[in-house]
Amino acid sequence: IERSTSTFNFASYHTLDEIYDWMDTLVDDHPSFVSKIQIGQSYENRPLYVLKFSTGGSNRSAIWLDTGIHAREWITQATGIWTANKIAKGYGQDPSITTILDSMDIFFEIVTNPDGFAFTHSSNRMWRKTRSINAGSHCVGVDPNRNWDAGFGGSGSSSNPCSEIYCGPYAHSESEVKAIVDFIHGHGNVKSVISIHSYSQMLLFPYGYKRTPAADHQELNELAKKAVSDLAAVYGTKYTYGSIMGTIYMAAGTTIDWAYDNGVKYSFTFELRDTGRYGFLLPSTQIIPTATETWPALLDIMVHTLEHPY
Amino acid sequence: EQLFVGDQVLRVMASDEEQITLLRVLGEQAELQVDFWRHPTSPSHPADLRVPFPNLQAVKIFLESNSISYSIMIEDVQKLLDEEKKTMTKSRR
Repeated sequence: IERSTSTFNFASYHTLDEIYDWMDTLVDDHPSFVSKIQIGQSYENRPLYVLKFSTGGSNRSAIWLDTGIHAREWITQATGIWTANKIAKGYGQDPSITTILDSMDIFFEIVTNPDGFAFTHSSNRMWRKTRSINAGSHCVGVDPNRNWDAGFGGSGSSSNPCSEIYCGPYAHSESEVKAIVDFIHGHGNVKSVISIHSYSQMLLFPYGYKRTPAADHQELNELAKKAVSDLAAVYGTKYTYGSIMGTIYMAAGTTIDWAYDNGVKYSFTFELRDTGRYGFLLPSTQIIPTATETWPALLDIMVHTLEHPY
Repeated sequence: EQLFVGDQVLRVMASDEEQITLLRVLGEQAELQVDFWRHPTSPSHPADLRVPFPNLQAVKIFLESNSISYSIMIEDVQKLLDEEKKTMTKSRR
């Protein structure tokens, strides 16, 4: 059967190979502005693929999106696929998407932790971390959302390799994290980082590793308020919002704290559906509604980033 | 492939900081293999924990003996996983 994104079932969960195949069809379907780049390799030497949406220019300001950094949060990779398809289909059709892509690039890493994701399909559906071997311990893996150089090793992470929030032997020890660090540093013009997790229905911004409010707390808070309001307008799904520390807990070494400390002002984490009925086992019937309601919130952040250059 | 037959996910409502501390102690007892889906953070936030079937009774006794209230969020994790796998297979067909 001729591969095409139009036969891909967005309302189902998929394996790593199916997602990587789908990426190639998305590029094939939109060769003028969608490409696939590899930013590195995972611990088990799987490629780390990023979809690049670019309509031209050189070193334009950019938006970074990632899903699946925690392997078991399957709704996030599935939402990432739907969202990437929305962006590709929307250029030239949807005024907001067209305006954004006429001025900025979007980089989207859908399977940010491929080793962990493959492991959830093959061996342990509840796996969260990377699959790196920890010297001197029988426990495997590092929490890739505690491994960033932002309050690294602080409270809200653990130095115990058997913990689900193990920060790793040192900051950026995980190749999956280091690849993004190097990419964003190398690009030098990333203006927004949006890292998508589940579950709890929250929209969070820095900081998690310290109580001090971010310098842009007010602006980020206002933007989050608008985004969760537009999200709720779709199906009534209620999100809470605020800084990581103020809304949920201390968390050291997170993606968005690192991004913010490295000059990326518009850094947000989504915690998608639900609030605690199915948790990480969200039925696939909720994939499209979840992705559909998340889209206006993502668009709010991307449009705000476009309209507030810095 | 690891199975989760009979595993349950408990939603725990700690009523004060002391109970939050007790939940953290529970999480550190490696032999109970408790997997926090939502970590205990503050009395205003529920904690969700997946408990392997063999350790369910011990964990529930611990919670009840410390008057920590809980409800069962997922009765049998493996049932949901089987459903998920069936749906994926059907979709693939």
